[in-house]
Amino acid sequence: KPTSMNAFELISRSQSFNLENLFEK
Amino acid sequence: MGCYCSKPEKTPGYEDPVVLAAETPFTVSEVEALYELFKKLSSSIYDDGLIHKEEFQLALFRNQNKKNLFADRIFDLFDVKRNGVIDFGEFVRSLGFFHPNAPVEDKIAFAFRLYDLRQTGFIEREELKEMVLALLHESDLLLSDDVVEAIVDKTFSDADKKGDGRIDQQEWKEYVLKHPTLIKNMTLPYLKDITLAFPSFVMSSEVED
Repeated sequence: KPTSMNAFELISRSQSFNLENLFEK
Repeated sequence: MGCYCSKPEKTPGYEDPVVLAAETPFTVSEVEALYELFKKLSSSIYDDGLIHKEEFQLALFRNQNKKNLFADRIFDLFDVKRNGVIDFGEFVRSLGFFHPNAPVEDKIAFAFRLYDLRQTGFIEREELKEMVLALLHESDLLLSDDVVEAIVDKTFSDADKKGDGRIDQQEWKEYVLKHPTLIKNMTLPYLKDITLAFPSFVMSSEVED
């Protein structure tokens, strides 16, 4: 149920946090 | 009379790996490995030894023009001197927060600064809603405004224990300790041993541990 989502949990899934992309050769 | 000691030319903002290793969870070899990575990132568009926002976006998204609220916030926090670029010292110290061995308190504090969009010292309800909308937009997810409001209300009331309409650092810390998965994004397992993950970097590493 969408309304039971945790807002912080949701935003922590932003692709901006995939910092391992910085390490791709 | 001064003494000029000839050293290999380093980029502006370069700092001694021994100093950086002492201040961060990285070893000296890992800092040297990060320097190899830094050189690559900082010369992808402008060859000036500094990471510009477009270079950061290019590495993160393979697109230098992709606008993203969270990428902007991460860049701004990495840019400690607030001069619009990330130098090597800033890069290593900031990545240190994402190291698996970095203290949890530091990760919690870093996440707080990240989400305190307007740097008021509090995470405000409007900021939380703005971040939820940004995430939905980047994920191409559509939720009605009522549902977004309900998600934000529920989370906010759980975290804002004092009920004063804003989340302070203490409330944030207590909330995260109760919900540790919220800072999973603050840990990059790759950093645990970057010299093993990127053995090619070790080849040009100057310092042996």
